Amino acid sequence: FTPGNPKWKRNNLTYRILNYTPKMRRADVDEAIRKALSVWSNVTPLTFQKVEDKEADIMISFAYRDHRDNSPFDGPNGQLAHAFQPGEGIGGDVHMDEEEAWTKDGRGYNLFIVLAHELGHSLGLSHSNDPGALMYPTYSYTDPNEFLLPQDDIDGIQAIYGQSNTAVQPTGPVTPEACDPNLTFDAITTLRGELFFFKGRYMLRKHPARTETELNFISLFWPKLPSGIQAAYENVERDEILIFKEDKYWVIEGYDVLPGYPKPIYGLGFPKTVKRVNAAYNDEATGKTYFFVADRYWRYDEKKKSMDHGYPRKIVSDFGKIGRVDAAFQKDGYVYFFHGTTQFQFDPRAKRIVRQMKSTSWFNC
Amino acid sequence: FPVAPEVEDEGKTLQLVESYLQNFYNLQKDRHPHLRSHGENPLNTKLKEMQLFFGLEVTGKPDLDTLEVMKKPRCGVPDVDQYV
Repeated sequence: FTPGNPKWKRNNLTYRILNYTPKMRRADVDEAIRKALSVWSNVTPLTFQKVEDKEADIMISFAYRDHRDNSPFDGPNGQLAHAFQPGEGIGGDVHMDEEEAWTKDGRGYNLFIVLAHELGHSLGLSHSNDPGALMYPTYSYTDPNEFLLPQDDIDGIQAIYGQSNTAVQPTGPVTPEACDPNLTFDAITTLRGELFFFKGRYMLRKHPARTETELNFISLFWPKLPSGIQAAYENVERDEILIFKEDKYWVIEGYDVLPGYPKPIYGLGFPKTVKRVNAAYNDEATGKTYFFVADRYWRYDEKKKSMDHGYPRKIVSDFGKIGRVDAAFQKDGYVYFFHGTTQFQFDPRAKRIVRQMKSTSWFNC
Repeated sequence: FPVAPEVEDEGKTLQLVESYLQNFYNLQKDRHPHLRSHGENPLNTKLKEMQLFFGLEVTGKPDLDTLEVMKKPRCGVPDVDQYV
């Protein structure tokens, strides 16, 4: 909360757009503002009405360098925007630095994301130290179409204005913590000797020689990838990782998503009945890739670039009691399968599970 | 993937740290030269506050991780201190 706990005394607030940036179409600016306001009105009893030609509670403007509020902007990058706590006059107002590269997508700075953050200040929220929160002070990109207000922000704004009037209360994503015993994973892959654990819009990055685990947004490395990745594997020979979500896949080389992707998974040989891949790993020694879908698995030959005959087979027939798989990877001759909070270490030579562990065992908790 | 940045000019680093802490952690501009240091340097104290907020290792020194956060684009509202 902002010190002194300032808040608006009414729930029906007004806003006014004082000027527009020439870097975006007016309609796109209007849409970004409307969407940013709805981020907060969706989880509280607050409403926002647009006004013109009169003083509004929240005045939104694009400003250049010294704009007479004792907080000059600093040109491109650095400070992107600021906003004032609820109150009369300048209170509630939002100032965007005109010199930033405002966009409606992932290039430059996304206007919707920054506006939604600033409006949090306009309503009385201060900065959060939850790196996944909208109110975290540093910018990170999320595709506006995939944006969900994190739970930390919902808790904050509802503590000020109360819950939403809707029958079902909205909930939001929680930032993953490596040592949370209930942590599960969407997908896992090795990458140039490191391990990448995907969860929502985040990835936990673990280098075997370093004790700490790094939490990053997927978009920080690969802005073109969606959140909620469902499967991933590394092809060491080609120095590539393949990322799967729904019926599409992307190929990545280092920081670059290769052009021409995403492609449909059906090009790999899956039948149309397969709608998504749950997990995958590549066996370096044989060049075979194993894809896990519900309770079955397929085997793909990376050299022939086709599925092997005789598949799919039941997972339980060849991998023991591992019924379904959320994520998998191969490391040092073993395959590690993840299902919920449980991890199975599988020895492909002995064709049996040799150890069962917590899913978070890699994080030195 | 990220590698350690090249060694930067120390003066520039100090300037970055000071201006960041002045903007976002209410570090007062020091116009008076000190003959002797009394207690902890306010810059170190503010730096620790910043490192604690961002979940960094609290060293009171502008290490690589701290500088990386300081260089990120961000909101111009201070993390501490009231509005005036």
